Amino acid sequence: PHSRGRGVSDRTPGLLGAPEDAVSGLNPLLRPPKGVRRGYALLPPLLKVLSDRGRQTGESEAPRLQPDSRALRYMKRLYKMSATKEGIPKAHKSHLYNTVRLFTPCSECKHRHRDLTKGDVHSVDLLFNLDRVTALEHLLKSVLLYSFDTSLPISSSLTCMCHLSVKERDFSSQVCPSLSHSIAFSLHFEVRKRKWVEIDVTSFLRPLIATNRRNIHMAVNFTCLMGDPQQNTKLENPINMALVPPSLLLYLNDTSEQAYHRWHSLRHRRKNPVRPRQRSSPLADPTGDRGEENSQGKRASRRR
Amino acid sequence: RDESLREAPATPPYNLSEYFKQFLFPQNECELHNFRLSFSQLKWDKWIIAPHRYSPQYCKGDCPRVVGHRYGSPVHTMVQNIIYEKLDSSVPKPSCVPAEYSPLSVLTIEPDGSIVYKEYEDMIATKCTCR
Repeated sequence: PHSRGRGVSDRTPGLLGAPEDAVSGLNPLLRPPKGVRRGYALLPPLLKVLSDRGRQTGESEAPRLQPDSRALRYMKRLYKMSATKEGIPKAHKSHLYNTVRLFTPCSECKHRHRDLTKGDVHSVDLLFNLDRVTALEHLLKSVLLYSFDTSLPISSSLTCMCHLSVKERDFSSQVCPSLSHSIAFSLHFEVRKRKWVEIDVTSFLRPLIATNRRNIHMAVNFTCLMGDPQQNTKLENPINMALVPPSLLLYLNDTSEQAYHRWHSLRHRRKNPVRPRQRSSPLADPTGDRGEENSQGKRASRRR
Repeated sequence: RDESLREAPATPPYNLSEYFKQFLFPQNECELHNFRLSFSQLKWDKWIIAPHRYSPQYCKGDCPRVVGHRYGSPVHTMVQNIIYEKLDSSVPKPSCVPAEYSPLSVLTIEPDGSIVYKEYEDMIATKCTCR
C-alpha cells in the first residue's frame, strides 16, 4: 500500500482488519509474502470473502458475542450523529475522532454490593478487556457511560457522588498487592428524560490506555441523591436507582492507513483543487486551442 | 513549382470531419457508474450494523484516444495509447479507473461483543480517470 506518511498500518480489527488467524485460512494466492511486516497482516474479511469464492459469504464468520442492547442503542444514536444515512462521515469541527469503541464489563466481574452503613451506595467492580484497541489508535477521550431507568419525575435534578478506583497489579513486588489509583468527584445533572450519564474519565485512564494496558479493573461507588445542593442543603433520601453497570466508551484517533483523516483530506483538497488541470500536450486538443499560449502564459505567471 | 503542381494528383478537398472523427469521444466513454449493495446480501448484517446500504460506485467505459485535460490524465496516458496503436498492441490501452474516493462510516460488532464506530478512507469512488 502506498504510504501516506502515516506509518505502517498495524492490525486494525473490524471491517478492514481480520485477526491473524484469518490469514491462515486464506487462499495461498491472497496470503502476504513470507516475512512481510505486520502491516500486511491485516487482510480484511473482504479478501476472505473473495478467497472463499465457492462458499456463501458470512458462513465463514466466527460467531460473535452479542452486545448489550442498551450499548447498541447508544452506538446507533452516535452513528446517526456522526454519519449520513449513506454512511458518509459528517464534517463536525468537534468531531476529531475517527473511531469510537464501546466496551461492556466482563460478565464475571459484575457484582454489586451495598454498604448499608452509608445508606444506599452502589458499588460495582468492573473489568474491561481492551484487546480490540490497536497500537495505532490514540486515545482522545474516555467516558464511563451510565444508563439508568428510574421513575423519577422529569424535572428533578440529581446530585451524585462518584468514587472511582482503578486496581492494577503491581508485578514489581513479590507480594503483588493490588495498587489502586482512586478519584472522587461529584456530578450534578438534570434528569430530563435522560437515559445516559457520561462521566469523563479521560485523565484518569489515559496513562493506563497509553501503556497499552489490555485489562482495566476498576471499582465504582456511585451515590445519587435527589435535589440540588445549591437550593437546599438538606438532600432528601438517596433515590433508589436501578443503576446498570457502566460501559466504557473510548473516542480514538486511528492513525492507520485505512482510517479516514479529516485533516489529511482537507489538506489534500487544498493542495489539489477539484478543477481538472490544463494539459499542454501537443495532442491535447486537436482543435489547437487558440487559448493555449495564454494558458501557458498564465501557468508561467502562476509558477512565478 | 509548376511541374510539381502538374505532377501532384488533385487531392480531394480535405474532409475535416473525417479528420476529427478519430478524436471523437467513444460512445461508452469512461465514467462513474452507480452500484448499491446492502450488507445483508453478503450476509454481513450480523456484524455490520450500519449503514444498511453502501454505494461503492465503479468506473467503466472506453478511454478516448486523446484524453488530455478532460480526465486529468497525465501525458503518459497518451504515450501508452500511441504505443498500443503504433508499436506494440500487447501493451494495454489506458484503463478507466477511479481517481478520487470518499470515506465511509461503519458501525460493527467485534468478535468479543464490543461495538466499534469506524471511519474508513477510500471506500466510495467519486471520480474516474484514464490511466
